[in-house]
Amino acid sequence: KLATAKKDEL
Amino acid sequence: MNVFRLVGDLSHLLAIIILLLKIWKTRSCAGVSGKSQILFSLVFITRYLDLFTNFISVYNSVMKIIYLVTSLGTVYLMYFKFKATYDSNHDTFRIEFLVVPVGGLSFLVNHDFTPLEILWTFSIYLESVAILPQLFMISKTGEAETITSHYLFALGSYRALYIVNWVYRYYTEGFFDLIAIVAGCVQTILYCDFFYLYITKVLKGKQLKLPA
Repeated sequence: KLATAKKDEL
Repeated sequence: MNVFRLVGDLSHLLAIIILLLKIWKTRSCAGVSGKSQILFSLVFITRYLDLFTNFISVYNSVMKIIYLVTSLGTVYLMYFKFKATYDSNHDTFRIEFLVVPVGGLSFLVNHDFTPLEILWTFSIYLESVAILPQLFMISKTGEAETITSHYLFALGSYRALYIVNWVYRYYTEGFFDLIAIVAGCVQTILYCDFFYLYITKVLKGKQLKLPA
């Protein structure tokens, strides 16, 4: 799973 | 959210506060690279544009705002309030040598060719090298004040803790973001030499001085 849309990191 | 990520964020916040307090209490920004501080502000501005488009959590939004305000505050103190104490003679790193290649790379290697995504990628790449003017300044003067070295240690630890967080997230959630991981590793590697000096000198009560 490559997550880019939801960036929950700072 | 896991403990590595949380401690990483707090370490990042601690670094920014240490620097602000050092400048405020001593009424001086001697030994601090204004160029690195400008780059960090640029990192936060380009990364946190999603404050207006994408709500994630109260924690996320509040931290973003704190990072933005404190980093802009540091730049303000350095270039306006305490400008007379700014050591510009030693802060001679050419930031266009970082901003231009990083800008080019963020257009070429990104997850999605959209303005916000390119700016986010730019901020990730730029953050990884934004400390170079500060390290260059220390290598020029050959020393750093102890408080400045605490700042650098907290700032370097933050991305190292994020790497542990990414390993943890990969195994627990299957989450990974290659751009952030590669840039985060580059960023942490740049601090290794400093970490060595910090542990062998500053933690033993000595000032950070480079060998002549």
